[in-house]
Amino acid sequence: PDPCYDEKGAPRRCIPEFVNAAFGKEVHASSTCGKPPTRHCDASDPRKAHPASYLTDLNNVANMTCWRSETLHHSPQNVTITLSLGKKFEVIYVSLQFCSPRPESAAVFKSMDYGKTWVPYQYYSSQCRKIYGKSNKAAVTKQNEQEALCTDGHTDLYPLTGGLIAFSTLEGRPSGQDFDNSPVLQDWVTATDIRVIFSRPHLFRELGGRDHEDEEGGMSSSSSYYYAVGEFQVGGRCKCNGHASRCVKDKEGKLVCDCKHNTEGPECDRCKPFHYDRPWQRATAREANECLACNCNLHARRCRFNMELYKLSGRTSGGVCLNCRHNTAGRHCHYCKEGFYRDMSKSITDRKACKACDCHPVGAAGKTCNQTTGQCPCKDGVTGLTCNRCAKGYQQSRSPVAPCIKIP
Amino acid sequence: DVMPTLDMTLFDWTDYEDLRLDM
Repeated sequence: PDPCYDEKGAPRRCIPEFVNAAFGKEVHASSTCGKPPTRHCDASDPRKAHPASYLTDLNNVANMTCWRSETLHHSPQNVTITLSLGKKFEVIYVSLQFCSPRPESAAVFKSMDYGKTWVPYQYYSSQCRKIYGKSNKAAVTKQNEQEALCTDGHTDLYPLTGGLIAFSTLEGRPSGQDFDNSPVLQDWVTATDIRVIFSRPHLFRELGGRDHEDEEGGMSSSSSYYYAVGEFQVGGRCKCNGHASRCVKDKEGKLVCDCKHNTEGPECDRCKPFHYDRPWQRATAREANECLACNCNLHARRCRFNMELYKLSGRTSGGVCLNCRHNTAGRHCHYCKEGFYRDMSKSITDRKACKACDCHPVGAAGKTCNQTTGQCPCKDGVTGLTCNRCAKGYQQSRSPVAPCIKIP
Repeated sequence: DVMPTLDMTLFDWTDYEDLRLDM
């Protein structure tokens, strides 16, 4: 059964399963060891390589594979890892499991536009104010739900390996309990890319940054350091706005929602053509908000949405049919166009529901008939639906201007 | 009684050539 529809076929909200969106995805690291090779890291030797792809590979607790930065010396240098999710996801948590000691200061950013712009998600530092200009005691209120916080948690030097940095996007955010009705938080959890910037290691703070050269570096050296991470996880769901239960790869290999409810787009973020009778909406637990087809009585293939008409209808129907065919007209192609009248023996959806007026070129005063009855406007003394006969007491004249004259 | 339909051949179009061309 399709999770997007109930047993009776009625649409209902559906969402893709909760996954580690980072798994198997491409990660870029600004620094990776092994080029040139050192004693413990050689990019060309699989046994001694620590590529960025190890951040998102299969997590084997017994044999954790770790990405590792180059050994860094001197002043603290930023090292950045950037994960591209390939499409919009609704991120619930971001976590990093370290193979080195955790950094003393780090920041998590997200992008919603495939890396063009970045917004901060969370800061970690034992000196929030000094490093990031943020208080470590700030609280989130309804007024600043999209603000990144800084915490001094997760920044201890110990454990020296296996330490975790974890960030829950909704925790402590007031509207988290009412996520369906909070566009602000829906936006807050949306991301296409996640970036983590390691700003400072512990060594610099604790040891004052004394400079001891060491070919391999490592944590035994007093001022050389590196960052190493075994697992980069992004827990969340493929973002489909409640209109798809799964994401699939399209013809170009891009991840897209398998949209239902007459929606389309990578995130089911718009209505399918001809389904513009009401505005697109995200599905909620209560209402699927599926896109509805315009009612054009089978006489049009295209329509557009009109907000004015939608409001006037009591928010039920705003579709306006375009290019009504079969001689029909009106926003629903529900009446006959000028020069045609409704054949009441046929349904309005019938291709022949509208008949030509066929007003007589001489007997009729015009070409347009009554759209309901089909009666043409007749000249004086002329009768008949199409004005093709002289009325009783009249006879045909020789003048096409006054075709029927009174019998003397 | 149903009256006969207008007979187009009975009309004198001499002064109304434009009208006939419009048909």
